Amino acid sequence: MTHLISILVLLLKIYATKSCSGISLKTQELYALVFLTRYLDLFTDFISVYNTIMKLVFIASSLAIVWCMRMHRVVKRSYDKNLDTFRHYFLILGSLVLALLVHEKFTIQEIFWAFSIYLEALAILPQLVLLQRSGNVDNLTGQYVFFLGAYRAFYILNWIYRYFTEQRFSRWIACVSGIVQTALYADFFYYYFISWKNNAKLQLPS
Amino acid sequence: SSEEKVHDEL
Repeated sequence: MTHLISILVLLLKIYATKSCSGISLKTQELYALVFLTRYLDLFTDFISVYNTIMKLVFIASSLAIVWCMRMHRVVKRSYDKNLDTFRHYFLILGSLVLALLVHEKFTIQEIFWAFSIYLEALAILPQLVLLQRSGNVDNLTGQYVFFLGAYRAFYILNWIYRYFTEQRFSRWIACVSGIVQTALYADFFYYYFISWKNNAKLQLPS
Repeated sequence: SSEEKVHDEL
C-alpha cells in the first residue's frame, strides 16, 4: 500500500503542478526496467488476481511516468536534466553481471528476476543524488521518496513474520537486496524525521 | 516435496 501511495503521490505532483522538478528520470526509467523484467512471469505463473493487477499497475504507472517526463509538452520542460547526471548505465550493467553470477536457477526468467531485484535495490540512487544536489526538496517529492522507502522497510518486517510462520522460507537474494535497498534510505529517513519533528521544510545537507 | 517455487512477492 505504501508503494501504491508513493506512485499516487508522484502522479499527483506531476498532474497538479504540471512539473517533474526534483524527480530523477533515470530512477523512473530504472523502475520501468525493473518491473518489465521482473513480471515476465505474468505469462507463466498465476498467483492471485491481486498479484496480477498490482503487477500491471506497477508496469503501467512506471511507463506512464517515464512517458510524461520525456514526451509531455509542458511537464518535460521542468525536468532537472543538468542535476540528473548519475551514470545509471553502470547500475544496469552491474546488476546484470551480478544476476548472471548469483541467481536461483540458470533460466532466462530467473536471471531477469534476479537482475530486477538487484536493480531495484540500487534504482533510488539517481533520485537521492538529485535531491542532494538540489538541496531543497519540495513537499510532494519528499513524501514520494519517503513512501517509496517505507514500502521496502515494511517488506523486512514481512520477511521476519514469514520466516517464523512458514515451513520453508528461503529467499536470501530478495532479503539481502531488500536490506541493502532499505539501508540506502537511512540518510534520507534521518533528515525526513528531523524535518517532521521540527515541523520544518525538508532539507538535505549538500 | 519438489514443488516448483514461484515468486509470490511483488
